[in-house]
Amino acid sequence: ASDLQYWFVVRIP
Amino acid sequence: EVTLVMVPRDEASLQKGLDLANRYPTLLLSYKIGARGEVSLHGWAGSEWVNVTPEKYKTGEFFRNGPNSALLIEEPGMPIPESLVPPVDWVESVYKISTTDTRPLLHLIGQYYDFDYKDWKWFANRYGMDMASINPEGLNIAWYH
Repeated sequence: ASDLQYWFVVRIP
Repeated sequence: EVTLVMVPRDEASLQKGLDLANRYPTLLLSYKIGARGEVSLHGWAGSEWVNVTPEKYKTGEFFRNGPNSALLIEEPGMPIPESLVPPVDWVESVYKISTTDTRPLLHLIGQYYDFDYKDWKWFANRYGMDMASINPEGLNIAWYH
């Protein structure tokens, strides 16, 4: 699986 | 561009946080969650760790130069408590990496910082990894293509 599974955007302006 | 980097208080994660703090403008914090859910926060003051109370953290009173964004790192299955997500009034963008496993962690950190060739190489050497395993897309490696 892609490492992007561990990446989260919690908040962007 | 100052990044708030928050890492779990374990030796391997602290080391990666310190490596980043030595290379990029960083506000480095470590956290530990107690057995009853209580949170302990330490901030890196350049030569030592200092305690940061939850109140000071919430108001952003513990730093001089505010961060532009935050990168929170958590262990799988141990989510960072909501109280540690920095409030919008002192940092706008917040990202999270939900692994402390070295290879994917370095991969994602490198993408976040847009590591140049020497950074990819340095971190690969430092942690005994192939550069291609932490940078599978070959980012910023001219000869890769």
